[in-house]
Amino acid sequence: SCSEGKNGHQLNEVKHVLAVMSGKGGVGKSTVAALLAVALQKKGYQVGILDADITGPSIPKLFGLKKAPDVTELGIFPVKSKTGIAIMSINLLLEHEDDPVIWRGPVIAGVIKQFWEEVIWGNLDYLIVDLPPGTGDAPLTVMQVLPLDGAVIVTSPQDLAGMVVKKAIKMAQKMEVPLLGIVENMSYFECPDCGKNLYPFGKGKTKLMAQEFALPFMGVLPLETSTSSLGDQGKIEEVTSYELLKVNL
Amino acid sequence: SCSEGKNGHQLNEVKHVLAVMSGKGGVGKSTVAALLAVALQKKGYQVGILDADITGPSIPKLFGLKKAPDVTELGIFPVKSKTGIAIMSINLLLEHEDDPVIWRGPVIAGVIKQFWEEVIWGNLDYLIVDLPPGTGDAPLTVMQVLPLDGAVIVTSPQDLAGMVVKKAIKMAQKMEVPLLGIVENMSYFECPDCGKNLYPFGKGKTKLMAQEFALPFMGVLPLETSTSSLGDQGKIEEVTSYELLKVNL
Ligand SMILES: Nc1ncnc2c1ncn2[C@@H]1O[C@H](COP(=O)(O)OP(=O)(O)O)[C@@H](O)[C@H]1O
Ligand SMILES: Nc1ncnc2c1ncn2[C@@H]1O[C@H](COP(=O)(O)OP(=O)(O)O)[C@@H](O)[C@H]1O
Ligand SMILES: [Zn+2]
Repeated sequence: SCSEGKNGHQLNEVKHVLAVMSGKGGVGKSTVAALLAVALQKKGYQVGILDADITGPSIPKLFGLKKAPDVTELGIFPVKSKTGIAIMSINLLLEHEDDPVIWRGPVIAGVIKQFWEEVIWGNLDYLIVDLPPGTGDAPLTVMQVLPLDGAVIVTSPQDLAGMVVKKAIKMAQKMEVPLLGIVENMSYFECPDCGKNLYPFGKGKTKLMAQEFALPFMGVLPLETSTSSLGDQGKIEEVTSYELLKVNL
Repeated sequence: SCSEGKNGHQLNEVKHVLAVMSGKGGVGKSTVAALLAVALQKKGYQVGILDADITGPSIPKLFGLKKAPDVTELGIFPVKSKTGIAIMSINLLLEHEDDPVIWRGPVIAGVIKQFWEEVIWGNLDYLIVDLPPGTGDAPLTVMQVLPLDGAVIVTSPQDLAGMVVKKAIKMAQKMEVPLLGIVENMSYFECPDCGKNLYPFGKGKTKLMAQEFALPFMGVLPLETSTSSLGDQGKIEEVTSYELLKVNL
């Protein structure tokens, strides 16, 4: 990765830094970020996740992490998931997972910098950065401070989601962050009763969006009850639907 | 409302200011904010919506608004929807609805203040404020600058959404904003083929959450293809599912 001048902690050797962004909340960005990390870990890579959603962090819950990180003179050690993914998130530092973090932009930017410069990620092949919704302080800080190789875009089928996701795509283009691909999540739902494929949010136009912005189309993920329930139980590492995606990172 | 000292434009007479918040993106906060406005307008009240989601604004698209607001020496006139709801949003000031607004906290806070102090809302019974996800600059500024009568909380059935929504509830409590009630959105989906009620996101526990925080439970909204498709077509005023909610404002 192009990390001259944008170095993290001196003990870190992070080969690739990938952001996962959507602009629109609730499309499944954290879920897809988690699934990408699981997919890369399963291929034998050393993987970490930096949760840059400081006021709405979901990553620790998806992985069922309760233990606080070790904070030492040398730096902060990330928490390892069951399968060995290194994770850092503000929710690992709070007393209760549902405590609010009521901070303005400058503090949020500062914490993201600390997660890059003070966390001892060690040797990683991939660091996945989960971005919050919007195009404000957090994505701006990540794009200015971290040596990003690129960003994966997540959307859902609704036009409304697509409109806001296009804002994130245009932001990445303005900030000269390469776009690695786009995933359509919650694309269809199989009725557990009659087995028919249903489209609760209508048929998505993400393939067209991928063509419009010349982005690789990484595929679609179904809306599956097991994805949200395994996530709620902290067992996102048991979800296998990432196999449906064409992940050429 | 308690608007001494927190006055907006001197031409404004806004009786009640209500925030709609969730903390978690994608649960349907903008949709519920729009439906509350439609419900109050149908009862004969004068209603406005202030879209405080500056980097991810959805309100103009839901109402099919394309016209820019009139900006005069006197102040900014909001745009009226088909049924007469007064609306102000950053997306009404952009050239293209999918252009990104890449601003940090202080600018975002400034714009929200302008939407309250420089927009000529006139005589309104209710001003609904649609908040972005998170517990950062935008909700903080709204809670500090606007004379809020209270906030309506929106969640969806997943535990993960509930965890982040609790952060928003605790923020409102810390900021002494009264909580008017909680709505569970996307609660169930009726299979168009076999007619069975399905629970794509599992069965929600919002009633328990309402009891835990002593909030009025305003009811559930189904996940309906017509809700997202009418929203995508700019026809949110034709959605009638708000009738399912117990709206005691
Ligand atoms: N493909 C899917 N099927 C079912 N539920 C999903 C899927 N993707 C995400 N979810 C659920 O939807 C909610 C929002 O997903 P999340 O990853 O938190 O989105 P975001 O990070 O974009 O806000 C979570 O409760 C998650 O478990
Ligand atoms: N009850 C519902 N049924 C179907 N689609 C819905 C429902 N509520 C919201 N949506 C759709 O889900 C997406 C997210 O809703 P939105 O109101 O933008 O959420 P938020 O403001 O919390 O991000 C939108 O595309 C919207 O049309
Ligand atoms: Zn069926």
